[in-house]
Amino acid sequence: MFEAKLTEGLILKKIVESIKDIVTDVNIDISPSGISLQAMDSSHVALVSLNLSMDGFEHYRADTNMVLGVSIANLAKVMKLADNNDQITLQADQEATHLKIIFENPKTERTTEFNLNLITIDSEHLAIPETEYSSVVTINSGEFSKICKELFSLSETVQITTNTDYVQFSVEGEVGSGQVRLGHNDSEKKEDQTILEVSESVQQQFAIRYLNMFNKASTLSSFTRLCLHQEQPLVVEFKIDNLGVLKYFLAPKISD
Amino acid sequence: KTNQARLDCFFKAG
Repeated sequence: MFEAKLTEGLILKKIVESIKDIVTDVNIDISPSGISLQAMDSSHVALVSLNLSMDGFEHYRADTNMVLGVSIANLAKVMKLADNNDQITLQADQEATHLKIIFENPKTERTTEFNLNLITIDSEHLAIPETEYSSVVTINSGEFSKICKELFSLSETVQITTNTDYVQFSVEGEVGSGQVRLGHNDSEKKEDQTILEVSESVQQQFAIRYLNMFNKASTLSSFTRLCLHQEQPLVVEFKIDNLGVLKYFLAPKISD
Repeated sequence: KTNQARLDCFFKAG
């Protein structure tokens, strides 16, 4: 038996919106301590990893570990039934064939229920090595989102360079070339802060198209954390207050 | 010229 109730259902709605363009079918792992999922996009370039702790739920019960195979496209359609102020409850029996999703609005007394059919997914689970990232950049999520969006209109690829003084996003395309450079900024206004933690400088190139997809999660968190290592995929991380973390991994583009 | 790497090159199938 699994049951989890989230008071702020909008968070779950946003999570689904933030991953639906990247992954199609996903195994959701239920454990007594929380909910997690890991899935790659069809081209094996990007990976989504979500971890939600039971502590963030108003009510959480999972007697055993369970795997719920879900079509994210269909889950997104069901989530559209939810009002932004709804509480969301997820329910599944042992050996379940469907996931029951209940939307409740205590103010308007409206309740919506949907039984989403589960599917069997034979997905490849990747072991992500523990990595000590040599550059970690914490940046306002709205600002990072805007930088990526605007640069994408100029080039498909961005080169991210870090050093102890700044993080730089540079592009080179048919239009010309240029860069956005952000220095370490720990101003009193928290939302303006850009925090650089660089032990070793990194320079890597990435497809901006994916960054734009990841940035759909910017409404979940005020800050985006970029974790870089010269020999590793980029991690774009969004902390979800009191609930968990949504991470995206992106393989770099490599020069011939 | 750059080529898009795949995650499989970095992460092991578990």
